[in-house]
Amino acid sequence: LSSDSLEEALAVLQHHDGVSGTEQQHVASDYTKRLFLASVESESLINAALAQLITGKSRLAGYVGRLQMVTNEISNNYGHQAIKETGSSSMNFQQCPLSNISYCPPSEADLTGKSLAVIAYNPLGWERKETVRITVSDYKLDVFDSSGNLVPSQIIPVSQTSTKLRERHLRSIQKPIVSDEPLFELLFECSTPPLGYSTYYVKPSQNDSYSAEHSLIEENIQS
Amino acid sequence: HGAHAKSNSVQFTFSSSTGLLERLKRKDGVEVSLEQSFCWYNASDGNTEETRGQASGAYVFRPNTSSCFALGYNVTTSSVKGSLVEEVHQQLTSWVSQVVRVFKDSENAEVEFTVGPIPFEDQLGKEIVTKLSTDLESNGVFYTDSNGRDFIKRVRDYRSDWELEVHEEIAGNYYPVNSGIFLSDNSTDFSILVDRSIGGSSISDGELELMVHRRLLHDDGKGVAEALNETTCLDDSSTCEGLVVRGTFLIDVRPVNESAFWRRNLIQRKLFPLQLVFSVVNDEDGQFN
Repeated sequence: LSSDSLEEALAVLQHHDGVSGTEQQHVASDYTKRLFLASVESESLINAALAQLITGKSRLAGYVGRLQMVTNEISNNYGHQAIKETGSSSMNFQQCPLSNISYCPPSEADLTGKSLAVIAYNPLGWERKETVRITVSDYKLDVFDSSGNLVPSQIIPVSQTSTKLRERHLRSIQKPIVSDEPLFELLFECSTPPLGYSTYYVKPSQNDSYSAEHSLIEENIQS
Repeated sequence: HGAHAKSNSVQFTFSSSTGLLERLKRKDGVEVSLEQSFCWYNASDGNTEETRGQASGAYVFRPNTSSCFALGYNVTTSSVKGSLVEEVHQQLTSWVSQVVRVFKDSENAEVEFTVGPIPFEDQLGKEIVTKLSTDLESNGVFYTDSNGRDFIKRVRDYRSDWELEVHEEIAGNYYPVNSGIFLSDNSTDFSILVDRSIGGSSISDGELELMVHRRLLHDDGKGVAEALNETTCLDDSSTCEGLVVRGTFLIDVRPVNESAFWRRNLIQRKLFPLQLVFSVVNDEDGQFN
């Protein structure tokens, strides 16, 4: 684990061309590549840090508010240990940088016999209550907090605009488009402590008494 | 009746005739006429006439007239209602759509816009703008932030440290918006808080505008040597389309004495969103418990 590519990404983000788009296309493509590499590398670091925090094995807890500190700590002191512990507890953490276009393979997974753990990390220094929105492939769902309490939730079909953007993304990375399976957005209330995290579980309902509220949709008010 | 989206504290109403945002009403009685529209400036192509020599390009924003041309839209709307969020989805053209979203306990609306690929078959470069007009009497004054630090007072057609002669009434009044822009009538503040650095202004009293996307056909001669016409290649390199942008901004209307605190709070939430991490676990393992 390292944060080397994060350094290059930060350099791009601080360069006037990277900020404003005043660069030639081939430079923009190079920036894109560097930002992508950094996001992948940073994702691994954060996942490893969270795995340590959640298993209670880490001395990193006091530093979690600062990405740079966490990444440095892991890469300098705990890197190999983090990989080992993450692997041994079979926790496979993933993030969704494209959740803004409703594209999130881990949260869209078939949850039969399984649960989706959603860990929300709050980088701000105050308690925060917000509504989390994730893409799911089922609509009969329950959401629980880490104490096992049912959490209010709501289901919305993924919009046509988002579906088009998903398909555009899949075409750009040359992945097959599976368009016959409906997708939904699951929203639920999330409360996180300052500079801390909360864990929620999304479970498919065993019967038809699921708690996720289905939205009322009024279509086609044409003007 | 037009669509509406409401929370416990605020209601946004949409026109039944245009399908566009029309009014905002707060629980505390504050009611503001709030109309939204999308339009585009025709980018100057930099012809050789003396007065129009400079093209609008990557470095330079320079529309060739002060008119902002309305999109020929035929708005299709749909509403989504539930106990956590209410949304109004608007498809304005084949390449412009947005969602106005109001969460149960919030006093503001989140607007998620999707714009592009900008068509240019008419050989006109376009700089796409959304305008939000209120009935607040702002008298030419508005405020934009300075790299996320303090908001600085801007006065239309005016500079505090020299006598300005206005030749570009649009571009000359545009400012960088890094986290937000607002105007005030001394009792109510109308703020827009953004998720990215863009350009913005208040060209008319009571009105704020944001430039959400641009696609240009000419280089501005300032060193890039390419038109601002980036594309994404799909499937293979022979199929390339102009960029699509998706972003969000918050619309917040509050009494003046509350708004500075909430602008700061909302900006920080926007710039530092919750970071979500996922893991699929077998139920029988009880790993996370």
